[in-house]
Amino acid sequence: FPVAPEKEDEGKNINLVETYLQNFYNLQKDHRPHLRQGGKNHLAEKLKEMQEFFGLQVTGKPDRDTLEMMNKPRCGVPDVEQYV
Amino acid sequence: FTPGNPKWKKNNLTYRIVNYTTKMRQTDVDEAIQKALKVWSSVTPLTFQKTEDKIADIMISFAYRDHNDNSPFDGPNGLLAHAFQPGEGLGGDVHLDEEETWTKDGRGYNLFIVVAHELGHSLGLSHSNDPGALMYPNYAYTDPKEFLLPQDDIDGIQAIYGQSDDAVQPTGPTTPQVCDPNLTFDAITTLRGEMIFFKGRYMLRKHPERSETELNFISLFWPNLPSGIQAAYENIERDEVLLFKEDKYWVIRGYDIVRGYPKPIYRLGFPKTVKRVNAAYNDETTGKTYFFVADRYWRYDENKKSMDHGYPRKIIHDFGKIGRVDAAFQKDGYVYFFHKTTQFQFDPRAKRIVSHMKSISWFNC
Repeated sequence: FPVAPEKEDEGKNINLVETYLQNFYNLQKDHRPHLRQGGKNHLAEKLKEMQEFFGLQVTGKPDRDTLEMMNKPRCGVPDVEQYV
Repeated sequence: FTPGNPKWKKNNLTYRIVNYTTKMRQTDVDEAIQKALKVWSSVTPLTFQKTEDKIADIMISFAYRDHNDNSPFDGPNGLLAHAFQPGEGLGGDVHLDEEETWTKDGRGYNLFIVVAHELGHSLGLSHSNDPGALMYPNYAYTDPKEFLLPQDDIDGIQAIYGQSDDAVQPTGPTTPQVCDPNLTFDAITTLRGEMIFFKGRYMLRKHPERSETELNFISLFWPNLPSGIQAAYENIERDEVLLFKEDKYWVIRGYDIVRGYPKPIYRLGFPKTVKRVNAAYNDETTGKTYFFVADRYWRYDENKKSMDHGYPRKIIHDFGKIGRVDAAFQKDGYVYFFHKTTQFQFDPRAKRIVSHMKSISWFNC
């Protein structure tokens, strides 16, 4: 059965999620930390978009299935927006 | 489709292999790329001419990390390759991460599969959310010898460039939909408490504790297995699953294929007249395995490792009107026979059919 992620894993997971959504779902890289809190909802929206695309349960949360999907080797072209 | 619907304004395109990976022989790289181009040329009016020196429409190269296109690679795994939509300059070009283990088989990453996918982008396609499509974003190995361009990709590319000039229009496989009432199965088995339903190159995996059903390529777990498995059963006592296709069978112990397989089914005692097995199940209480072939069935004694005398017998005599058996498995003392979209629940103690359901009844539709 799934084991609850350790604290360290959580940090790693957040990085994975943000990088994945920046690479493939056009999540803007906002470099102003205080916006990061506000950005979290935006991140949840992007996460839902990714979960919908892959037919996962749309939770807006980086659950186990979502992280598993993000760890799969894949093409570098984004799943949404124009790749220029 | 890629936003803005970019497409090449001409059908006769050129390509050039700018450099080669060190992981494969150059002739194997050439062959993989030619086969990948043919995937698209065989379903559209497009043609691809190789050029050695001048600038081609599609420039194919292997690159490391940051390679000056604002999209750096990330070393082994992760990002495998990318390509650019039709257009001048970078447009149409395919970049492959040189730090991947490129191969021409199931090890590492199959170059043919990845290049075929990236060429879809070079021609104007975006990603598909059909898990069976070539344009699905995640890597999934398929034996190149068995590869057929799925219908989802054919529909996409023909919407951009039109149909091929062939008299007979090519069609491709579709991805099974779990709750499709017309879904039938090639074979079904239990596997360490889960249920595995085989359909073409796919397996639907149902864990009793999870509501969703997982759809995977058979090759994801067993790259050396063919698609189109025809029969399967689990011998729980031996922790083995036996898989059958045509006159051969494989043994999986735990989750790994046992070395030395496939072997001829005749080793199990079938006569040479039997060319394939339609379905099988193992009765864990008696240790007997039942094999269904056309309208007859054999019974195999797992302890004696031989077929019981007095077989084959007519299916209808001992199991009733269940027709040709596509797939069968035993669970919780009942045997479930699948015939097209119908499933019969058979009680071996009462020796009669006690209920029948739709074939997709296990999937919480």
